[in-house]
Amino acid sequence: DDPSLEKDEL
Amino acid sequence: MNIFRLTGDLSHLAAIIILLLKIWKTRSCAGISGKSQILFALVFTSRYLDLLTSFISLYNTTMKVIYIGCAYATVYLIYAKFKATYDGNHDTFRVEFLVVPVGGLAFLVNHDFSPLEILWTFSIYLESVAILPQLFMISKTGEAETITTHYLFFLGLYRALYLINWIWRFYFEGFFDMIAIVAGVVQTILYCDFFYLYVTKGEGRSQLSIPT
Repeated sequence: DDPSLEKDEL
Repeated sequence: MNIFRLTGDLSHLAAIIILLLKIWKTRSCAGISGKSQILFALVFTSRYLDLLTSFISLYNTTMKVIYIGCAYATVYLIYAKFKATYDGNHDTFRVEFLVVPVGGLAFLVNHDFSPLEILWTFSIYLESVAILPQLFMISKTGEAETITTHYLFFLGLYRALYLINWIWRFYFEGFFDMIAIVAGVVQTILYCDFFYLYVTKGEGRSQLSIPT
């Protein structure tokens, strides 16, 4: 998985 | 963002505000597990460190700041300001039995072995069990104030709505995060027993009596 995948969820 | 995610966040915000106002207005934290509130503060702290590294949106940043602020304010009210009303005798869940295994699991099962990702994974696993001291305390006292049951209802509802949000995102966006989903299912299942009592017995009673 791409770790820089931004976590837009809270 | 879909409607389930938004209502989930608003439900979560409602729960946090309800609890904070209940303690502030009644000047009492009777029946509230301080241990669960410490765990939630730990969840938000370990999950929202990305506040310092990346900006996603005003909504995202605002909600994270509100969650962290309210969590620490609640812990402060319980352990400092209204300490005299804290029911330590019934808030006896051994949280080390939660934090240690969750910490270990976060190192073993994660998406990426980087500090931020490990901490995020730790916060996801911890959040799924953070309510246990509170549910344990209610089962020990055998009752919960009505306002506390509303707090728990919205808190349990929020992650259930997130589950629907993840189904929605999988179907429409192909987005899928196994760690968040599995932890979210566990977290929501822990509330099922409470949801049943809340719906069947919550109406019209001053106290929700949970069979011990």
